[in-house]
Amino acid sequence: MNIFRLLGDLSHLLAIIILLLKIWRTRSCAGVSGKSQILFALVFTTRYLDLFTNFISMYNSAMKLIYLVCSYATVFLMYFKFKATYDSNHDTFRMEFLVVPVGGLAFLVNHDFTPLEILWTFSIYLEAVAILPQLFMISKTGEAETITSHYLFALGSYRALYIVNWVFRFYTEGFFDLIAIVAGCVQTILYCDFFYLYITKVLKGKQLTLPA
Amino acid sequence: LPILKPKDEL
Repeated sequence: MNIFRLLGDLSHLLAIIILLLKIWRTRSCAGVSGKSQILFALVFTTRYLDLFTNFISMYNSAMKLIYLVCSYATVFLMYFKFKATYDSNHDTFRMEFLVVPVGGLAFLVNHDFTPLEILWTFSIYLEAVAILPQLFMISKTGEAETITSHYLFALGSYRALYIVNWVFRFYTEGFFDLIAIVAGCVQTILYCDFFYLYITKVLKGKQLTLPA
Repeated sequence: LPILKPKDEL
C-alpha cells in the first residue's frame, strides 16, 4: 500500500458516496446513467468473487464490501425507489455493445484460463468502459449538474492516482500487471475531455455544458 | 504476461 493507492481508493469511495448522497438528498437521479451504474455493479460483482477465495487484509475486504453494497444501493435507488426521476430517454447507450466485446476479450487475453481469472479480467476491461453510457448521456443532453461533475471528477482522479500507484509499484517492488495497466490507461484517457471541461468550467463556478 | 499473484488492489 502506498499513498497514491490509498488516495485513489479514497477518491473512488468519495465518488460513490457523492453519487449516493446526491440521489438520496435530492430524491432524484436525473442526469445519472443507470446503465453505467449497472455496469459498475457488474464490475464489482465479477471482480470481488475473491472475497470468498483469498484474504488479503481487513482493509481490502472491507473496501470491497463497501463498494459492492454502495453500487447495488445506487442501482436500487435508480431503478426502484426513485425510478420516476430516472432519465431513461437520454440513457440510451446499449450495454451489450460493451459487455459482449469485453467478455470476448476477457476470454482471449487473460493471465490464466480459469473461471475466476477470466471474470477478474472481464471486470478490469469492463470497468475501463463502464463510464461510457454516462459520458454519452452528458453529450446527448449537453450538460451535467455540478454535483454529477464532481462525481465524475472524483472517479477520474481515482483512475489517474492508480496509474501513479502502478509507476511507483513498478520502481519500488518491480510489480506490474499489464492487463490492469493497459485497461487503466484506456479508462483514464476516456476522462481527459471531461477533466478539461471540469477545470475550465466547473472550477470557475459555472455549470458543465458542452460547447455547441 | 506476468506471473499470477493474489489481487491486492481494488
